[in-house]
Amino acid sequence: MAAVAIVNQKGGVGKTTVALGLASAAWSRRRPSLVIDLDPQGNATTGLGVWDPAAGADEALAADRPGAVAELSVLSGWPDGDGNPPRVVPATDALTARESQLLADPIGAQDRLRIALSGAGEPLVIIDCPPSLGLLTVNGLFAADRVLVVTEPGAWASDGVGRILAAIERISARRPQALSVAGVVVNRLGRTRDARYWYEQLRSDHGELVLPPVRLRTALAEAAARSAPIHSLAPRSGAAEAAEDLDRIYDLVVGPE
Amino acid sequence: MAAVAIVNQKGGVGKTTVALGLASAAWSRRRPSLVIDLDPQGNATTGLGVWDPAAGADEALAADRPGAVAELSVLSGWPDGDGNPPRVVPATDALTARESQLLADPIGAQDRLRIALSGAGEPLVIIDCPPSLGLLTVNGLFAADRVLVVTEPGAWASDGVGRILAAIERISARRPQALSVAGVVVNRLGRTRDARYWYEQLRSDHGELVLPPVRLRTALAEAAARSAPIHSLAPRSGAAEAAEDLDRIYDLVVGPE
Ligand SMILES: Nc1ncnc2c1ncn2[C@@H]1O[C@H](COP(=O)(O)OP(=O)(O)OP(=O)(O)O)[C@@H](O)[C@H]1O
Ligand SMILES: Nc1ncnc2c1ncn2[C@@H]1O[C@H](COP(=O)(O)OP(=O)(O)OP(=O)(O)O)[C@@H](O)[C@H]1O
Ligand SMILES: [Mg+2]
Ligand SMILES: [Mg+2]
Repeated sequence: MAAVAIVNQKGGVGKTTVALGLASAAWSRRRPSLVIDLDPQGNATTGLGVWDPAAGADEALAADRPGAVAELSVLSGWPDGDGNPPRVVPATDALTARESQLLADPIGAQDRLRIALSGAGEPLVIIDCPPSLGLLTVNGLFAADRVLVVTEPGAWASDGVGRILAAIERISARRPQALSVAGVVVNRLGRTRDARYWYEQLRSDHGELVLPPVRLRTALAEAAARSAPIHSLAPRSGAAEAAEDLDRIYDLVVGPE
Repeated sequence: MAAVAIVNQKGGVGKTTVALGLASAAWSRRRPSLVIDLDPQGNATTGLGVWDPAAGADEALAADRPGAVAELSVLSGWPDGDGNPPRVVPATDALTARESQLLADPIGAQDRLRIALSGAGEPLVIIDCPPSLGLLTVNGLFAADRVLVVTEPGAWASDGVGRILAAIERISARRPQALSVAGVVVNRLGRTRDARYWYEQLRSDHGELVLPPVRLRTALAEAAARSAPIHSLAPRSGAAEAAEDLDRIYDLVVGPE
């Protein structure tokens, strides 16, 4: 099983968009996947076409026992085609209060998701995290085997990349197996001089870690609004290019097959 | 004293940009203001030209006594001109851990900032909040007398407006004086059909609450990168229009004079 956490405490950089883009790449290759939505906003949940779920990530964290994820995952609303629509462990409002409850547990607060995840059958797990470095994101980082930092070409987003990489380092040191950084994806790359400047800045700051960019494309916002996989919009202009950007990230982060 | 909290748990919608835009509007009118940065990312702090502050919002929350804000505020790095550059209570990394420490205090966790703020001399206080509904944002909402919700024209940002308004309602009911909602600002309004659609959607959902929009303008990202007030870039194309958008919000939220 490959499990990738998508993180950045900076808000709005495209974590959920990239998480669903990877799920869409898997869907287009008919590979089964499981998305875990750790963000109380639930954008990955609605982006996968699941509305008002009864239970999900909150219960998985509360359970503190192996197999809870498998029991709580549901089929997404993405088209079946002749393949495997992703499954999802949805976010519910209750998740907002979970973080403070976990804090009160001196024995096991960080590894609840890792425990709940054991026994899940999908070969690919994608964990979408909220814009913070609290216990929800920390649970994602203890459960994953690799982490993808998503950022955008701008001053404040660039400032934050060093901080999230430092937090990843601290967590990796505390785990039995190290947490590998799959890379830094610069998302929403437009054609402005500013965007070019910040993209080059990130490449000079983080070198090899910087993966090929995901360009700014309205098709991605449209896919979000329609709760559809970006690959299903592909014949339309912009969608095919967006799908290609995400296929490239999928190959580098998950592996070609 | 007018104190406005800038909120939305959705990340990247432009909370900090609008917060600094209001401070810039005050600066251009030579009116003194104080910005309180409750976001551990510290984008309002660096946007105001303050780098590596020794102390700030974390200490103000820890102090739990009146006058702490006045003692901890520092002058921003914005140009002096012949007016009043804003003062700021900066964010430091320590703020990340403060939220969980406040949780452990059964007596006073939500109103620390309100207490610390009493005695501050500026006629206008602008509180920038992180993308979450935890105790940092809650402290901002207990300290302010009015709240401005910033959102952007998109599916997921629109989803979240109802939720933040509900949280504001719950807090308002627990305060001696009600917390007034100054409005909902749709920020980053571009010229695409999608943007138009979501802007109309928000107006039909929230009616009178929706204020005139702040348009998508690269000048605002430039001001952030230069740690400069948008009004100081104003002769340049785009900056004057951005400054006007923010002047309009200032008049509606703070009052003309
Ligand atoms: N490459 C892109 N091109 C165009 N629009 C994009 C792109 N990536 C993201 N978006 C849009 O930008 C907005 C923010 O993206 P998204 O919600 O995925 O970010 P996030 O990091 O998950 O936010 P949060 O911090 O709130 O979780 C969304 O409306 C999304 O549709
Ligand atoms: N109206 C606008 N036009 C162009 N760029 C904008 C506009 N508003 C914000 N931006 C840019 O968009 C990015 C996100 O804005 P900002 O950081 O202010 O959002 P935020 O809600 O404070 O984010 P967070 O949730 O991380 O605190 C920044 O790079 C900012 O410069
Ligand atoms: Mg998200
Ligand atoms: Mg901000």
